[in-house]
Amino acid sequence: DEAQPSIKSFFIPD
Amino acid sequence: MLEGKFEEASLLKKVIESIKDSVKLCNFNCSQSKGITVQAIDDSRVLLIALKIDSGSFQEFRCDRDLVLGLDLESLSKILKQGNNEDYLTIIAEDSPDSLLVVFEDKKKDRISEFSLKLMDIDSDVLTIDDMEHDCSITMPAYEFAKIARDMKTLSESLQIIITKDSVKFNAEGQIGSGSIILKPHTDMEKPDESIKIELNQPVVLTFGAKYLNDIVKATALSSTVTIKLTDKAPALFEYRLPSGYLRYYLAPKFDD
Repeated sequence: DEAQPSIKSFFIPD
Repeated sequence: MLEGKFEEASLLKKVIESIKDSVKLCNFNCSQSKGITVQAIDDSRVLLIALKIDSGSFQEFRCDRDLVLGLDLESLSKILKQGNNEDYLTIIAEDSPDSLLVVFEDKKKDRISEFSLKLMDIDSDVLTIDDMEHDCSITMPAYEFAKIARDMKTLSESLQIIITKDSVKFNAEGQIGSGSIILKPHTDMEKPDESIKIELNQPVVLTFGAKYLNDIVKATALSSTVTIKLTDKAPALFEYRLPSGYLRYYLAPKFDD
C-alpha cells in the first residue's frame, strides 16, 4: 500500500 | 490602485483554467515589483501551486500599493468566459478593494464590456519555498507529458517515474494490467520545444497520485514545454513558463506504507 503525505509536511510555514 | 492590462485575455483565462479545479479560493498578491503572485494548496493538501505573473506579462501594469485580492476562482472563471481570447483584458482594483473590475475590449469592434467581481477575505497559510537542489530535471513537450498522465491514469491511481541518465520511464500498475512508457533524451534542431532533455545528478524513482498529475496537466495550454524537477523523498516541481513568470506545481510523492 502507498501513503500520501501532505505537501505541507515538506515545507516550513512562513 | 492596481491596473493591469493584458494584450490578450487568453493568458489569464488559461492560468485560471489551470488551477481552478485544484483550488477554489486563493489570494492574488499584487505589487509593483513582483506583479501578481499566488501561493495556494489544493483541498486535499497534496498539491501546492505557485504562480508568478510578472509585470512583463502585461502590456501595462501599475500597482501603487501592495494589494491582496481574495478571489473565488470559479466566479472569476465565469467572468473571464465573458470575454474573447483576443480581447484586451484589464483588471482594476482600488487601494482597499471590495471588488475587482474586469474590462474586456474587443480590438476590432467598438465593444467594451465591464464586470465587477466581489472579493473575499481568505485566510491562507504561506509556506517558505526555497530554490531546492534537485536530483534530476526533465524538460519535455507539455502535450506529451499531458498525454502520458491522462493515458496512464486509466490503468492505475499511481504513476511511477523512474529517471536514469539514459531515459525517463513512466510506469503504471493497475488491476487490469500494467504499462510503461520510456522516453529517451533527444534534441530536435528544427523544433527545439519537441526536444527531451534530462539533467541528472543521481537516478530517482518516485510515485505520484495520477489524479494530481491530471490536475497539473491542465496547464498544458500555457506553455509548449514542461520542466519536471525530481528529488528523492521530496515534492516534485512541475513548471510551466509564462511569457514573463511561471506556474509551478509542487506535488508530494507517495511512499510505500
